[in-house]
Amino acid sequence: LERSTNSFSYSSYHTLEEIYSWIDNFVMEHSDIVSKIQIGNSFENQSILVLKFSTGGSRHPAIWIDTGIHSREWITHATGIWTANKIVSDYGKDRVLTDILNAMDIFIELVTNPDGFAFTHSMNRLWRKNKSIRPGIFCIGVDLNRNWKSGFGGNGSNSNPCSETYHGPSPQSEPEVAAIVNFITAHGNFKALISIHSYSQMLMYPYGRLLEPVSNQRELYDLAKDAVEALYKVHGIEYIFGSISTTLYVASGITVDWAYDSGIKYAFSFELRDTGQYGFLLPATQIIPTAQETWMALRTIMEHTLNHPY
Amino acid sequence: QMNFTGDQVLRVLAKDEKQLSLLGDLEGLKPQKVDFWRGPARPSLPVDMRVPFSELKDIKAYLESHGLAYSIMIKDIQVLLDEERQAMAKSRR
Repeated sequence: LERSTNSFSYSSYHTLEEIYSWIDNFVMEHSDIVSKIQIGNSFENQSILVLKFSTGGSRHPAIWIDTGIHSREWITHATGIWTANKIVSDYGKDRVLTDILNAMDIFIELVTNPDGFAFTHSMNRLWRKNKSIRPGIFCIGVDLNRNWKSGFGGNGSNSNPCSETYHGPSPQSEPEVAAIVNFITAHGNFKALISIHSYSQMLMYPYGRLLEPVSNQRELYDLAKDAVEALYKVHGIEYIFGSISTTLYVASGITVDWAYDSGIKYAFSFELRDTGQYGFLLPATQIIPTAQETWMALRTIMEHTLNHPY
Repeated sequence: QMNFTGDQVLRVLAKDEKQLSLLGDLEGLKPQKVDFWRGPARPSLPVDMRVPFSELKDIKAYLESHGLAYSIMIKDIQVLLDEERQAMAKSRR
C-alpha cells in the first residue's frame, strides 16, 4: 500500500484498500482543512467514508459530491480522488475556490458503493449494483441509483432482482443510500449535490422521473451550459446537457431527484468520459485529463452556489 | 476474476420506438445475459450492450432478424481488462 499521498499515483486506478489508505494519509497530511467522517457501514460492513473540507465555523452551507455509486465506473472514483487533492492544493491560491471554502464546506464521498467496488477488483470488473442479499432471492444486489425515496419504483427502474436497475424492496432499503440520506438530512444545510457517474459525457439536472421541468429549470439549464463550456475549454471535450429525463432517459428513485425534492436546489449528475469507445473501461491515461476538465465544471457549479444563496 | 474473453460491446441504433421496444425486450428475455451499458431510451441515443461470447450468435441473429443495425464498439472485453490490470501492476511497481 502506498504510504504517503506524495507517492500516490493519481493517474492510476486503485483498490478499495489503497483508496482508504490514501484517505487516512490525506487527512493526516491536511488536517487543517480535511477530516474524515464515517457515515455508516455497507451491507458487507465496510466503512462508508466522507471527506469533509472545511475552514472552520459551524453548520456552514455545504456542497455534496459523490462518486462511484455504480462500482464499475472506475473513472469516477479516480476523478474524485484527484478532485480532493486539487481542493487542498488550490485553497489559498485559486480565488474562487478559496472564497467557496471560506464560506462553505465541501463533502466528498469517494467510494459510495464500497462492496461493489471491492467486488469489481476481486471478481467481476463489470459489477454495477451493491452486494446485498435477501432470503429467497437468487440474484444479488440493488441498483443504488434507483433506491432513493423519490418516485421509487417508477419508470426506468426494475422490480426484477436480477435486473441491473433493480430498485430494491423499499426506498432507502440499502445501507449505502440510507447513510447518505441520514447524513444530509441531519446536517440540514446542503445547498448543492453533485453525483458523478460515467459514461456518455453529459451534465444533467432533475428530474429523472418526470418529463416536466423543475421550477428553476432555466437557472439549472444556464448553469449547466456554463459548466460544460468551462469543461470544454480544458481539453476540447464536448458534453451535452439538460434534464435527466429528456437528455438520457426516464429514471426513478435516483439521487438527484431525491436531493431536489429534499430542498437542494442545485442538484446535478455527471456522466464522465467517454462516449463508448472504452465505456466503463476508460484507460488510466485519461484519468487526469478527465479530472482536470470535470474540476472546471464542478468549480463553476460551486461558484454559482456560493453567489446565489437561498 | 471473471473472464470476459470474446465478450463484445455492441452499439445498436434503433430507428423508432418499435425497435427500441425490441431492444428493451432483450432485458426481459435474458436479464443476466445482456448487460446494457447504455439502455434503450430514445431513437436518437445509441444503445450499448455487453453480450457474452456464448450469446453473441443468438443476439446478433435477433438484431438482424428485426432489422436492427449494430456495430461492434469493443471487440473483446478481456483484452481491455488485461491492459487495465497490467497498467495497475506497472503503476504499483
